[in-house]
Amino acid sequence: TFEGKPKWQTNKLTYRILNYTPDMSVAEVDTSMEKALQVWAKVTPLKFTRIYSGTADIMISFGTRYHGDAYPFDGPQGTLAHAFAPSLAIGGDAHFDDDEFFTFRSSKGFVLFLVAAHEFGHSLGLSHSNVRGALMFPTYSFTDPNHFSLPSDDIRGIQSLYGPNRDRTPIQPDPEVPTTPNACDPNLILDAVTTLRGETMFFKDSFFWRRSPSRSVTQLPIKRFWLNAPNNIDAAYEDPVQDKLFFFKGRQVWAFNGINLVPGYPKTLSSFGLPSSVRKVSAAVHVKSSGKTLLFIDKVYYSYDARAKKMDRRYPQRVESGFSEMTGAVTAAHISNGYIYLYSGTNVYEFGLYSKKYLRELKNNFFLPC
Amino acid sequence: GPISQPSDKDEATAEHYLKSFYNLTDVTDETTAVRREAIQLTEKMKEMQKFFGFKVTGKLDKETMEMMKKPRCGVPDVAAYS
Repeated sequence: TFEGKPKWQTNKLTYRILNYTPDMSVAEVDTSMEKALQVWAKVTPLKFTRIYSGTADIMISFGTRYHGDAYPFDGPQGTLAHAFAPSLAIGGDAHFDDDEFFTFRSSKGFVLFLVAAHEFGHSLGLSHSNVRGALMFPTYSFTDPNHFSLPSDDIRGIQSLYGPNRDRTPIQPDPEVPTTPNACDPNLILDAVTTLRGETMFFKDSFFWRRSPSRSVTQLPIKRFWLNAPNNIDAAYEDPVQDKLFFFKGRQVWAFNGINLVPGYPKTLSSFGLPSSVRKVSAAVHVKSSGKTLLFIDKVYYSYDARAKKMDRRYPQRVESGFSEMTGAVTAAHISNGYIYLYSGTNVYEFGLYSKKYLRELKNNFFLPC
Repeated sequence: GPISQPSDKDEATAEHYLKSFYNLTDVTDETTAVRREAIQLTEKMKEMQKFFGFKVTGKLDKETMEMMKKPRCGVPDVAAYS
């Protein structure tokens, strides 16, 4: 919240759309604004009523450069919009920079619904969050408006001002709203880990942490990157030769080229030559030098020859027979700097990639900022 | 290889960013202006790096610059806003 915790003293608020962007139809703008306000109405007792004349609590307008307040816009890119905390006069008002290209739902432009939902957070009394993935994080990040759900950090923030929405059952927080995984949680068990074009991705529930070679880490919803990917994946790996990323969930496997689903996917696990008795893959990792993909099913693993497109003979083997000291079920795996990391519950075990010699035990968040 | 230094354009972008979102102010006392401005810039840079969870160095590194170039909301992150 802002300093002094400014908030509206009534739960019945009005809004008025003063003008429109030429980028979208009037109906699209109206829908985007209505939907953005409902993001907050769903989790609080707040009710919003549109008015068409006079002064509303939240006056919505599009403008460029100097547009009548002390915060001029800066042309394309940079600042997209701003809004004022609850108070009289300009308080609550939301201004959108019309030098930007706003869209209804396309990623080729700024989705007005997402920008407006963020701004209305300010209009209601929220300041910026430093939680990546939160709606109130200061930078724009595309997500499909049809798959949007308010992150828990934002729910906590707005409910600290207005309380929950008691009209809705079940009582908030909505169980459908994903909670942001915490890298500092000592009980964190990652779903999957993979490299992707030099970066490393760590998956948990509907989110992933993206770690760049410079070690900067950002947390994002999975759907924000891969619209067609499932949440709560079981395993993932990258085949850099094919430039494909594979996700496993249950008996299905998805392949992506960058962020795009490869035609023909999802396929079943049998496309890897796995027997029909295998219900899910718990971890996967691809060794580029050998062209082998190791597919872990708890305490055993298979070796898939990606070049010959068939399963190697003499598998499955017990994980312990290939990786000494690894007695638990493997829950995730990835390769980094000549080491192979096998995750088991809250621990990570480091092995030499070629020697397969056990080197050390680490905590699950070793690669994550905590 | 040589360590790349931020360009004048990057430095100007950073200064504008910190003025907009971290309440970096112009120093008017001319006798000590340069030194005070440099100290304030470093402190505001640290404030920003802390907010975004970056390594806090007070220096304009690649990660900090990348964040400054992202499209964002015009409301300041930590500064007073009225």
